[in-house]
Amino acid sequence: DEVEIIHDEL
Amino acid sequence: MNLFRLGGDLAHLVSIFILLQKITANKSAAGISIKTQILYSIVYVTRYIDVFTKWISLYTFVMKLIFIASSFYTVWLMHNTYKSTQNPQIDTFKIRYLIGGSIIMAAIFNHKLTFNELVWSFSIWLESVAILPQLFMLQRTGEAENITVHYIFALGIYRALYIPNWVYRWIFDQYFDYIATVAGIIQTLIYSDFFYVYYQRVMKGKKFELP
Repeated sequence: DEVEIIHDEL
Repeated sequence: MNLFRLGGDLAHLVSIFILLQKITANKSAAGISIKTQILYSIVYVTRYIDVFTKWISLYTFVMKLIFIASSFYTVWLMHNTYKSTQNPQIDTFKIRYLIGGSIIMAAIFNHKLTFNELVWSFSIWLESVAILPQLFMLQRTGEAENITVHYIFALGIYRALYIPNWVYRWIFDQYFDYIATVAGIIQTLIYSDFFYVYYQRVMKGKKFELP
């Protein structure tokens, strides 16, 4: 169970 | 969302508006590097490759589409409508080195060895140096219309404001992305000379001329 990387910046 | 980030994004939007306004109102792309504009198109397509598959917010969705569409529209305008007004003889920076260097940096510094993460990292590194052909062109010309330097200034302010945003997020959100932060600092440093000349000349009402 890997942590998903979320790029929330522009 | 904090004020630094919002301010940065708004400066980014303003820069795009200034650039398109300059080109269409003057009916000329003189002084603008199409190479830098092509690099930005590559940056946005690779950065926002998941725009339709990963939902963050309406804000990021709309902004991503604006950045992709406007960068392609700018390149299209420069390449077609205002082709004759370009300055290919002074827009000579070798962008293959910037693209190649960014591929290498993405291969070394990435969060995960997946396609999306590799292209994301590539886009971050490429963005950090994408302004170089434009600054190089400015240096070769020695002077520029104020509207052109306002464009470059607004674009530089965008990433510069992301730095306090990252400090803010590091302190208050326990969020820290070392790739975006290091590349963002490099990008801002590349602008530092330009910011200095901009302050010395343009802010004091003079023409932008390199010393």
